[in-house]
Amino acid sequence: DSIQQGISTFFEEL
Amino acid sequence: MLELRLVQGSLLKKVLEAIRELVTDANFDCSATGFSLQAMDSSHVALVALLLRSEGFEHYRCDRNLSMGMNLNNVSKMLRCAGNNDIITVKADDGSDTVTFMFESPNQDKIADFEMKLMDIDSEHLGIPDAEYQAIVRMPSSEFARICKDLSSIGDTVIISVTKEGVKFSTAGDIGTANIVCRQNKTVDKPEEATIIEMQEPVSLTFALRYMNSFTKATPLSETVTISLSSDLPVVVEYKIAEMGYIRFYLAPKIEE
Repeated sequence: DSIQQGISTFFEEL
Repeated sequence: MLELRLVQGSLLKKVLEAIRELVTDANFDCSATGFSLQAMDSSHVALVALLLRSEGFEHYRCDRNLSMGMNLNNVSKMLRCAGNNDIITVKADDGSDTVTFMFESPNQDKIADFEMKLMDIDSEHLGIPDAEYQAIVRMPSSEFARICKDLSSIGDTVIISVTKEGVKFSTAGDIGTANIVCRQNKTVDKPEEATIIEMQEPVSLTFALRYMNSFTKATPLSETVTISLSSDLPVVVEYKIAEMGYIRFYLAPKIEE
């Protein structure tokens, strides 16, 4: 099974 | 004061259709650079970035930076009232809580204005760093849409693998498996029909097909799509908007448990 990562794991909030 | 006149109003209609499935509410930001939007889907798995450069508008007046919160379904309802050949003007006064969409028929015999209420949206703005991608695939957008649609009838996820052989889209589900390989093909009659693969090193990533299918709503905006892949980075699915800008969709990969 695979886990969906979140986009904010990769991009920081400004 | 904001006033943006877009002769090819159908572009704005297509932009809304491209993003409204993914994002419900978003801030449209206007600056001297252009008309832009950045928004995440409700699950914070995908992100859409839109840019329509000011030079692409017939008339572009934006006295000060302005952020206008809109419900995209409501914008879509308004824009669906514009004819496909209509000229669309977006107008807003500083400090106003409404935006006006004006539609002019090409021969100026019908002029309509629709005023829509704005909303306050507290949205996060993410910094997207420039990245070097291990593989960049450019292919016909209709072909990519067809692949995503076909694979989603078999499985829920797609593995996109780029090797020197080509780009492979694979899925697996209860009824079986599917693999579609597209080889580099530069020898076509029209450049937009080509599949071009720039690969620094092989890469293979897994993504949810539901989001990929949602991105393909942007297909009417561009004949080609560019898919940029790197290990441990979100994929970028980009549709260029002729001479004006782009819609870029970012999707976080799935990882093995």
